Amino acid sequence: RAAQGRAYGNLGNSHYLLGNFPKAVAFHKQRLAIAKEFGDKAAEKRAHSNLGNAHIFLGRFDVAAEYFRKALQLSRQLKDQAVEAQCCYSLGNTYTLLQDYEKAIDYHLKHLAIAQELGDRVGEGRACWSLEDAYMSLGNREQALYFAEKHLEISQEVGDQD
Amino acid sequence: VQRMHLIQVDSVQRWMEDLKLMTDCE
Repeated sequence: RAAQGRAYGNLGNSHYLLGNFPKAVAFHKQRLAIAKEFGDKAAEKRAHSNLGNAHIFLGRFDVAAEYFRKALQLSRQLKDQAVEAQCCYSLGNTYTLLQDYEKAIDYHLKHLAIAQELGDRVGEGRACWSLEDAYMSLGNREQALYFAEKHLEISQEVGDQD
Repeated sequence: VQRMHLIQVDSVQRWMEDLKLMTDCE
């Protein structure tokens, strides 16, 4: 049964990479059910993240946000800060797609704080870029400029010319 | 409408490009 769970997860990921998102969702839901059966929180977290990702490409941003929120909750239970940062980043972007910029900013600031704590400059740069866009969407040019400058500084430091 | 919106936000577009190849592996 445990191996069956892993197989479902792998099938879900394969379909996802092929762009077959409805099939990916179906397999990841099976994976999630088996993870719950075993009380395997790490696998449950993975299934939620994968389901969130697939729903982004299905255009179901509201559903994606729910899966990412659950993944965030589990990453906190698992005390995995890198994963927590990843979940916050996904939530920030998803709320931007939902045009809820205040919530997007809230999650991007959480992502930024963890990236700073972990010394992840690339993550910090991404967070600044996202905050720059979210503040611009809100018409807050002063804050947007602040994060644009930080983004530029970090991009130069990490050699990201793009 | 949701799909059109994302085209306007560079940082989100970049995230989605990365996301296409991102799977949380078993």
